[in-house]
Order: sequence, then structure tokens, then C-alpha cells
Amino acid sequence: MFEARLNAATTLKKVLDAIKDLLNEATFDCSDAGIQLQAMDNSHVSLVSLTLRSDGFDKFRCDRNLSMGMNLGSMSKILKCANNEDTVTMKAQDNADTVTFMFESQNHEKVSDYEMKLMNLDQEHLGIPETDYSCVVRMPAMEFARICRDLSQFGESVIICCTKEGVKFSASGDVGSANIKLAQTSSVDKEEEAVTIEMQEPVSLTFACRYLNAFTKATPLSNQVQLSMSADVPLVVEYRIPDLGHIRYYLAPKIEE
Amino acid sequence: TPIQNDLTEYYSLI
Repeated sequence: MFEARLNAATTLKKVLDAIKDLLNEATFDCSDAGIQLQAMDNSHVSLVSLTLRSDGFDKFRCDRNLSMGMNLGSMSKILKCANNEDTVTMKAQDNADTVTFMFESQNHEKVSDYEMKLMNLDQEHLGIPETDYSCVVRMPAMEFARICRDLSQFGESVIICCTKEGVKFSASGDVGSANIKLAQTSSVDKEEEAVTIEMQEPVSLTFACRYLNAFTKATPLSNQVQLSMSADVPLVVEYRIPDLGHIRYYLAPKIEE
Repeated sequence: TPIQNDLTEYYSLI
């Protein structure tokens, strides 16, 4: 028996919004530790890694490890039927071929349930080693989303250049070129507005705008985003989901031919 | 122009 309850459906809606542009379907691996998902996009350029800890749920029970392959378009249709404030419960029997989403209104007067067929998906897990990154940048998630959106007007690629002075995002194309520099904040009233840079070595890497923009769909989950970079390895973009877990995106760099 | 690398160039399938 698997059962996981969140007091507000809005959290699950935001999690789904953060992954459904990159993935058509994905396997949710459930254990007593929580729910894990790891999947590459179709082109194998980016990877989504989602962790939702069992202690972050309002109720969590998982008697046997369970892998639930879900069509994210179908899941999205179902979650649209929930109000943001509804309690959402996901339920599945052991070895089931369906999962049930149950929504309950705050006044308990409306209860709906939606059963969705599960899929058998080929699992392609990547082994990602623990890495000490040369640069780790933390900044407001809204700021990062704004930068990715603004620069994508100028080119298909963004160059992220990080030194101890700051981080620079650049793009160029037919229109011209654009550069956005962010300095480390010296003092801020609110921690979520800070830009911080931990640098061992300066790095300069090129990434596809399209994927960075897709990652910023996670912005509603977190005030801050963390970018981890080292020369010639994938970028890690991490959003922490308060009291519940995190979503990490890995993106292979573009390299000179 | 730079070319897009594949993630499997960096991480192995398990």
C-alpha cells in the first residue's frame, strides 16, 4: 500500500509544472524515504532529478518499494481538477496498474477521486557522482528566470562566466549582444534577495537558452536557485522545495567543435 | 558555433 498526502495541492501542481515541459512521462519511485524521480529529456541533453522526502508529506505510507510510470500530460489534466487549497492524496495498491488522486476541499464537503493508468517505462538512470564544483552561485530564483527570459531574445545560447567579482550572463545573435552582470550582494535585508558566489576557479560555460528557460518553470517552488558549475561538466540548477525536498536539473554544456 | 553535447558523454547509464 502506498499513500502520500499533501495539505495543499498547489505544491504538487508546481512540481508537475516544473517537469512537464521537459518530460512527457516519468517514473515516480516510491519508498519509505519518499518519492524520487530521475529522467532525461528525449534528446538526452538535460536531466531532471526530483526528491520529495516522506517527512515533508502530511501523511506518508509506503509498505513496499513501488515504481509508478506516469504520463505527465494525463497527470496534469487530473491536477487541473484540484483547487490549490485542496488536500491531495495519492494512493496505489502494491503491484497496482493504476494510481488514484483524491482531492478534498478545505471544508471537507467536496471529495473527488481520479484514477489514472500507470505505464511501464524503460528506466534509464544515470549515475551522477558527487562533485566539488568550481563555482556555486546562489541568487533569487525570479532574477534567474528574468535573465534567462531576457537573454533568450538575443540568441540560442547563454554564456555563464563566473569569477569571484560576480557572475555574467551573455548572449548574442542577429539583433546584437546582451550582457547581464550580477555582483555578489554586500548586505541584504532579506536572505532570499542575496546573490552569493563560492568560487574555487573561475569558469565560463555555454548553455542552450531553451533548456534554462524550461528549468525556470520551477521558480514558484523556491525563492532562491543554486547554479553549480565546473569546466567541461554539466551545469546543475537546484531549487530547494521548503520542508519537502528539491528539484535538480542537469544540463550538458555546448562545446566548441 | 558551439555544438550541444549529450549528457551521456559525462555520466554513465546504470
